[in-house]
Amino acid sequence: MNIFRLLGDLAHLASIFILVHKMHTTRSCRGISFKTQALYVLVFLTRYIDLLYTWISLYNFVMKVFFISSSGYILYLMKYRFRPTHDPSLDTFKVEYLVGPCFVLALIFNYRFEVTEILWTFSIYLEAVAIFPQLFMMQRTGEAETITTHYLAALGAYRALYIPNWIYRYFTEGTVDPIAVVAGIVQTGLYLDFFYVYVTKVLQGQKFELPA
Amino acid sequence: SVRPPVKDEL
Repeated sequence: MNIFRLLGDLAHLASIFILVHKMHTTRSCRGISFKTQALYVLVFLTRYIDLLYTWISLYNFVMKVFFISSSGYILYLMKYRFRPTHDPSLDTFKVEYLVGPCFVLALIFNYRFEVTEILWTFSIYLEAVAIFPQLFMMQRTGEAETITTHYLAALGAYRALYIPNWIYRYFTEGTVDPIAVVAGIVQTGLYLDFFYVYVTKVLQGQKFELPA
Repeated sequence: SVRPPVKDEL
């Protein structure tokens, strides 16, 4: 464990707390893509299936259980408690275009052709693009609540912080995980546009608005 | 030398 990975994981935790906080205080899931949140449940379930047969550390175990359960809880909030506040007509990105290609890619580019290994690889590829429905939704409405932008900033920072972690691990441990690294760089890249608006507008106290 | 990845990340 190094400082970059720890900060990355803490940013990931923070993003979830911000999202749940937003929903509870505004009693609404307006502006949040249900599809993106559902993809995260799929990502966590397919990646953390190793909970059933591997022990890494208490930290690793607790975090995995937290990510699975909190993502399920968010889905529950959106589907039941705050359902009337969700507008499916804005959440129109076709997830088949993400899940299908990610699965095919996982079948082709993986470390070993085994079920759990392919599921792990699939989860890495899917996580990289799972934010698309959310970004697509914001593109359509052209705006976002400030709290939603804090959520996205923390979520984007999480994978961005994994990049210096991988560089650090290469020099200290000699390990490189090409699948995670390439997907992580793509994932971070998808946030660059958002980060630009976040830093130049939201952090200056302005509303998050995209040019028409 | 580069070793194969260990899956200890989240």
